[in-house]
Amino acid sequence: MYLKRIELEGFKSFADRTVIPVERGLTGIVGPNGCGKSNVVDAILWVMGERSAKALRADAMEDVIFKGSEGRSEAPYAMVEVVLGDDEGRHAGPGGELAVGRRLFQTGESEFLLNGRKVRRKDVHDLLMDTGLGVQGYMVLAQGKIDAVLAANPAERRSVFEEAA
Amino acid sequence: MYLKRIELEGFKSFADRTVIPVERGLTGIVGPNGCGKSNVVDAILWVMGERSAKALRADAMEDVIFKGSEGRSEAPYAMVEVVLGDDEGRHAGPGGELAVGRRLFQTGESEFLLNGRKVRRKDVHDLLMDTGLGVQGYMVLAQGKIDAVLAANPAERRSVFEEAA
Amino acid sequence: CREKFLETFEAVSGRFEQIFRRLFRGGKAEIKLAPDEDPLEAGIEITARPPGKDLRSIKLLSGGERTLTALALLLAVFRSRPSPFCLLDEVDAALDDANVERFTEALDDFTHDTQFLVVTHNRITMARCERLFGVTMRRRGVSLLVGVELSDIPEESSDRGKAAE
Amino acid sequence: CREKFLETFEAVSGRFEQIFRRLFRGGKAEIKLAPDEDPLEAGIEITARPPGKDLRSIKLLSGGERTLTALALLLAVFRSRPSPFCLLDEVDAALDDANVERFTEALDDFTHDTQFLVVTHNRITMARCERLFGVTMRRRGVSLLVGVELSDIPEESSDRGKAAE
Ligand SMILES: Nc1ncnc2c1ncn2[C@@H]1O[C@H](COP(=O)(O)OP(=O)(O)OP(=O)(O)O)[C@@H](O)[C@H]1O
Ligand SMILES: Nc1ncnc2c1ncn2[C@@H]1O[C@H](COP(=O)(O)OP(=O)(O)OP(=O)(O)O)[C@@H](O)[C@H]1O
Ligand SMILES: [Mg+2]
Ligand SMILES: [Mg+2]
Repeated sequence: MYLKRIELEGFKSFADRTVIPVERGLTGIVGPNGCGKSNVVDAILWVMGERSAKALRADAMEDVIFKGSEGRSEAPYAMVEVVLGDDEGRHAGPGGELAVGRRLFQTGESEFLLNGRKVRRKDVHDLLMDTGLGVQGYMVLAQGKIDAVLAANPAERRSVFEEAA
Repeated sequence: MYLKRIELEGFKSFADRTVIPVERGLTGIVGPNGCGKSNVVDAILWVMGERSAKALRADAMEDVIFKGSEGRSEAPYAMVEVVLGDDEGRHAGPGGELAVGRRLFQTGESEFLLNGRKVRRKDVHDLLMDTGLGVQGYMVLAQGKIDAVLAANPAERRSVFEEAA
Repeated sequence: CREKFLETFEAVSGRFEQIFRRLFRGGKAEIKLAPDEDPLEAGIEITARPPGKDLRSIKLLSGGERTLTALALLLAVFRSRPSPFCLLDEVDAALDDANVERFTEALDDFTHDTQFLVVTHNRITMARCERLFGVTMRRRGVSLLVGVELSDIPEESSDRGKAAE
Repeated sequence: CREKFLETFEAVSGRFEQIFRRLFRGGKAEIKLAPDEDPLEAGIEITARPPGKDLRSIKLLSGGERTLTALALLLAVFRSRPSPFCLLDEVDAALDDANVERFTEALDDFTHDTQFLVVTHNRITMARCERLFGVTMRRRGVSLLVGVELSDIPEESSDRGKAAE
């Protein structure tokens, strides 16, 4: 299982449809303050099923929909899709690719997609657990959150540990 | 009132007596990770009367005494002295200088000094309040503590604000 | 007493916006007292809107934007209650180069009245300092102060960047 | 079940020390279960001692030392439960140049099995990436992805440093 590309549209500051073609090894994301780098990290967490708005630095889940800016009105929905390469072909759709998508509309309506087909949140969750990509299954070190690893009291540390072990 | 120099001895990683001659304007403190830069900041807070070990990144106040390292035994006491220039001469000792010092011995014995003379903690505190240098009187932005200014809930912010206003 | 507090509060709010607009080259920011509460008890709310962006919770601001916002607030408070000196420990850690420039320029407004001691790893900040003190640990575990010239600071990161081109 | 947990725990503790020693070029580190408690319930305690320094609370470690310690722990956990990809957002912010080098070298051990997406402002980290994606906001408030060559990255900070000499 590996990440092939990330597509965002209407997600936070990514008003326009954006495709990020990821490859193997070490990829850097750079740019000035406030340009949207951490928003890319949030997008991946979100499409993988993150339920907590707080973990996405938002007050409420609808805050992830592009809210409009100078001369640009808000987006009707937020959408993120990650396309994974599945060489063993166990879960993949056409071309050995597995596409996991999520959408949230201004109406509050929410959709989960697997290979383009609407499914339940649970189906996405189960699949990700299966492929080792459940929310715990990938390591994310969010901005400013390193100290939390050490500062946590012994009991909290354990939950981080158990999550990964 | 301005800072002329800072002297440290036995304070945290400053085992040897060290004099830092500060001058007007913008002074930078640089060096590799773990070499002692933030310890200088802690030293100034401490000599100004900091009572909370936690604010000095310690579990208990005696943790600020140099604890020994490879081939170097622990220090008998921690001492910090700041020498202030007092051009209006209102509080100064000889040479228009005002020296504020603090010592903590391994025995737990603690001393406060003004111009070399032992005084009570209260005397130092009152003097600093007088000269606008009370613990609130100087602005310290500790490492990693910037977000605390924004992340604090409205009531906490108020206390930061009141402290300075 | 309430009068005095409100007066100081208004002054700080005005200065907060002024320094914010200088750091962000525009935008809006203010501090407000929580409505319907006794001013002497009310919590303080912060709103900040970088130029061209939509006004929203400060939670949604980026790491660097939050740093600049917090610095603007602290400097605004500092103006109301100026202090002989100010200690800043790695406050530039989250800022991109352009913002480090703006931040150090903003400090210029204060440096003729206030001594600043800034701990930093950032070359731009270092270059703007009037003098640099280096701290090293030549003998492991023991801090030592050394004089540092700006030309002493190795250009390793940029050299490596160039070598890779 | 208790067996399995203890086994994994021991393995992670061993790896934690191994990665720690690599990042610090020596020293000691371990994670222990709080004594006298049921292993399946006990909190986790962390001890870390950089080379040449005295063993003490991780509270007394510097900002950069805590970052490296936390990263060593997370990578150790990651090894036990490898993930197809790992997102690191500005984890190098508190590190000096030498430690950024060591950290990116340590990542090399993982990059053939794992994709790393690192958000960074640091030139050394950028230079070590196999590719860079730039994010900008050409139209205010709207993020745009751009391709970035290492040679594109302006050497402003070092130029300024040089100019000042
Ligand atoms: N729903 C939204 N609609 C429009 N803009 C948004 C939305 N959510 C967040 N933003 C904007 O995205 C920007 C933050 O982006 P992000 O946190 O990714 O920055 P960054 O590139 O990581 O910066 P830094 O280097 O400072 O960490 C903020 O300016 C914020 O206003
Ligand atoms: N009482 C003590 N005795 C001896 N060493 C101490 C004592 N207290 C702290 N130290 C050491 O001082 C070091 C931390 O110094 P400090 O926090 O000033 O580093 P720093 O230069 O700010 O580094 P960074 O750039 O990573 O923030 C630690 O390695 C710690 O072990
Ligand atoms: Mg960010
Ligand atoms: Mg420090």
